[in-house]
Amino acid sequence: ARRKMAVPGAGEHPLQFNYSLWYSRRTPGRPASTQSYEQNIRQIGTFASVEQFWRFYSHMIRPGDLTGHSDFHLFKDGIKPMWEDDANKMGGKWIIRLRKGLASRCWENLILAILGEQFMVGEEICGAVVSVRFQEDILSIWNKTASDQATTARIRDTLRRVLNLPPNTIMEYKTHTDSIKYS
Amino acid sequence: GTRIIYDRKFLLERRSSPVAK
Repeated sequence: ARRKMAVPGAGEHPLQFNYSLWYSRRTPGRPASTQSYEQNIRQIGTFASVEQFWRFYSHMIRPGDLTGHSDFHLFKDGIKPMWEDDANKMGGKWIIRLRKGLASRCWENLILAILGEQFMVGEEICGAVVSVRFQEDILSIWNKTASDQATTARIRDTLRRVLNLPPNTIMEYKTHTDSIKYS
Repeated sequence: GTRIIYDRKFLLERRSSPVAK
């Protein structure tokens, strides 16, 4: 489908990259096959400036207020939030498990760090996901090159700084090829 | 080229101001 490219409005603060927000919700009892995943994911909108981002985000429900098996995804415009996307297929993600009650604040801090280019890893960041689950919530940040250890270490250290996580928080890096193998 | 970098405080300050100052 053809979409109009987002551009910053007059007097707005441009972002380094354009991003899209997506929402997905798993239908209970259905297998999470690639096809049903793609059918269940909806693009909410694309933005090119700080002001455009807030216009979307301010109207969105906070992750901590979602129920059921739901996810928000923030990805660079042109990258689908799927392992199979060309930008993601050689990549991986840092995974942070959060006890209930932390998701809204951590998600906001994470996306502000991405939009503001706080990670300093060139073009490596693809996007981020917050997954709302029954007992805990999961944050993940996806990058292009899973084998680039300097990049993944820098992403981890920046995450620790911007999320201000409890000291006992466990962070795990997973390549997407492993995720595909074991899913 | 130059990177467009914003810190959290700057981004939060733009939250309620649709037009740049």
